Amino acid sequence: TKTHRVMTLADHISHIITQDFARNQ
Amino acid sequence: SCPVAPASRSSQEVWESFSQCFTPAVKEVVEFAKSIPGFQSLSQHDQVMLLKSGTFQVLMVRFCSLFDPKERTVTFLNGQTYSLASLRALGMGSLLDAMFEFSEKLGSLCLEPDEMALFMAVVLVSADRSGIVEVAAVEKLQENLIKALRSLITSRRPEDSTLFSKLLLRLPDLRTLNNHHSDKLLAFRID
Repeated sequence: TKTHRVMTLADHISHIITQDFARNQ
Repeated sequence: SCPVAPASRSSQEVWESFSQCFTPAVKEVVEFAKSIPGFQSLSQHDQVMLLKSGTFQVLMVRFCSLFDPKERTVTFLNGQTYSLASLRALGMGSLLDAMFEFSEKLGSLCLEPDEMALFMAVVLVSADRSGIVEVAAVEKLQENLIKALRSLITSRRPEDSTLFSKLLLRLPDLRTLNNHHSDKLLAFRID
């Protein structure tokens, strides 16, 4: 069976931003 | 570009492909923010907080050009055009209605690309301050960007004295869009 992750648009945006800044540290 | 699927796929799959669209778009806003003069001299914490509270609003401004308020259609960068009705099936009806209304108002100002970019910079640094530590630094940056926007707009169209204030009136619209819709759900399949 396929699993799905559901998150709000705001959480998705926050996740990408946190990842970007963590990567560029 | 957004490969919203042909009718053959389930709305779940359509929604997953639609959700995927946001990832590159968000990354572009992060790169855009870093190019704003003065943004990277803010503390890293404050840069992250502004992006977290302002990115959705910047995306709404960027997506405006995809919306055709007269035809009630959305054309993605890959050229695929969808009517409002067909996109309603994705359950984003209320956000789409708000987007059509917003893009009509912003579109009527006929901004040049550089004016739109400066407006987006103002949108980002005008975002919610609740998580900001060095508020004065953000306020100073906002003030400088608003001054730059005002001088660009008034130098280009000195005869239209109301244009700049009409543009600033879009900021509360964006905040309302953000408060009403940034909690929309996205779905991602994990294989």
